[in-house]
Amino acid sequence: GSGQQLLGAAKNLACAVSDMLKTAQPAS
Amino acid sequence: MPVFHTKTIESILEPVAQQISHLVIMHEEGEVDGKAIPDLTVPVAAVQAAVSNLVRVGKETVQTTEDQLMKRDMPPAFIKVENSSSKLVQASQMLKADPYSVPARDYLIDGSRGILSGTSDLLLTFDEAEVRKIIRVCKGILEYLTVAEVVETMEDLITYTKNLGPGMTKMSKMIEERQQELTHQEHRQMLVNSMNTVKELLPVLISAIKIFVTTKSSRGGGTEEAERNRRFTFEKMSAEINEIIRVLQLTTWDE
Repeated sequence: GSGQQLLGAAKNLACAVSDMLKTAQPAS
Repeated sequence: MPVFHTKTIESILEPVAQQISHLVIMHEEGEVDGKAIPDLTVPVAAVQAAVSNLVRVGKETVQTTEDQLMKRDMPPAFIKVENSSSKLVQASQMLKADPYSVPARDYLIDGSRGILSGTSDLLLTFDEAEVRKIIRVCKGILEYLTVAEVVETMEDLITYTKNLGPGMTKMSKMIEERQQELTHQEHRQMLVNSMNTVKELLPVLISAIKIFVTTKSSRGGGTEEAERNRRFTFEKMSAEINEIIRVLQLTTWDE
């Protein structure tokens, strides 16, 4: 139901933030 | 000590929380000083899209729920994630102009933390509503237990047992699922213990009612004692269910 959708959307956001932070690691 | 009190919330947020901590440490220790941060336009756009989607789904959830507390508590989390998302957009724009920008890095950290915190608020609000569903079932059982006092015939007792059974099974299943969800070992154990006691006491209560009914219909002595016995078991069961309700509402912060 909507609960699963909400958890899924939160999971997607968390993954998007993770990806962004990985990209944000400065090149050494 | 786990920070997130359910395994679902932990699995969603823990990886991001760790990455943010890592970024903050690198930032504080000057490891990123003098180093360029790559262009974040594309990943930040992905975050923005994910935020819009979460807020959309969240608003649908708020609209369709009958839980008034969730209706009240969830919207501030939308604002928090949306504002944090704007901060990330600003950070990416600043970094595009200057990949060495220190304020942009602060925005990046603040924005990421804000999204983590807002998403955590949102998930907690949702989780609290789920807990209230379990509590409603527990309270239904508590209420039905009081009916034990008016059971006076064997026929009543059969009806009572029949009605109590499915509710008990439902409660037991919900508590079992919930305890498996909790990250806090002590809270899990408390739920398991209380639920086991309730299950053990159920036949004891039925038996106590039966003795009361038999004693009363035989018009011999011992009715008072049977009544006391029945009340004792009822009170013990009620106390355990109230304990379950209390523990269900605990988070890792309530130590």
